[in-house]
Amino acid sequence: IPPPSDTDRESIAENYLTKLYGLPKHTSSDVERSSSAMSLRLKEMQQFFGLKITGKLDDNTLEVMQKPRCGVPDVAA
Amino acid sequence: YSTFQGDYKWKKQDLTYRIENYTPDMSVAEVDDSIKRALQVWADVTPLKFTRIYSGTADIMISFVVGDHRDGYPFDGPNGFLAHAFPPFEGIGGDAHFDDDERFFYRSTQGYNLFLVAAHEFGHSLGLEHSRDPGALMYPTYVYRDMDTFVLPKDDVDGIQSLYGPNKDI
Repeated sequence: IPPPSDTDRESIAENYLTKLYGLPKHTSSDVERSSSAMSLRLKEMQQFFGLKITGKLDDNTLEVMQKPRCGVPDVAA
Repeated sequence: YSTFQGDYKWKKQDLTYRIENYTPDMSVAEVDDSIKRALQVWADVTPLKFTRIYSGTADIMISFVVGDHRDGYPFDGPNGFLAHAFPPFEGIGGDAHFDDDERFFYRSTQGYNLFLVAAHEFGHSLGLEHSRDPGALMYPTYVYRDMDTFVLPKDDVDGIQSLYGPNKDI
C-alpha cells in the first residue's frame, strides 16, 4: 500500500482533530488561523499520546491517528 | 484516568441494559456473553449491578449501527472508529453504539474483540473519559487482550472507584 500523499495526510489529520480534539471545521477564507488552530490541536494530541510535541504532522503522529480506536473525543467537547 | 467534567455519574447502583440488535459477525449467544462479561468487568470492582431487559428503554441501550446513525457522530466504515458511548445522563446518555462495518469476533483473532471494545465503551457509559495510560482499558486505541485472562487495569479501577466506590462484597 503506498504511503498517503501530503494531501491525504492533511485530510486524515484534519478529520481526526476535528472529531476528537475540537478543531473548528476548516474554512478556505481563514487558512492562516486554521493552520494555527491545527498546530495547537496537534500539540494537544501529541501530548495526550506521549508523542514528541512539535505541533507538526510527523510520521509518528500520523501513525497514531490511523490506529483503530474509540470515537469518543479525547478532550472535553 | 479521567472522568467527564461535570456531574456525569449514575445516581443509582442498579442499572439496566438492553441489546437492541445484533451484528451478523457473531452468534447471538456470543454477543450476549461478550456484553455480559464487559459489564461484569465494571460490576466486579464497584457496587453497580446490571440487569438485562428485553423491551422498553434501558439505562444503557446497546446497538450495532453503520455510518450516519443520527446521533451527530457518524461512523466511518471499516477500521477508524470502532464504537462510541455517551456518559451518564437522561436519554441517549449511557448508550453504546458499535460500528457494524467492523468485523467483531468472540475468540478468533481476526477483527476486533467485541468484549474488549464493549468493556471500553461501558467505561464511558459509566462516566470515564479516555486515559493517557497506554496500559489502561480506557486508552483510546484498540489493543488486543485475551478475554479469558483479562484483568481490569489499576488505572481503570481507580477511575471507576473514584465515581462509585469499591465493591464491598469482594
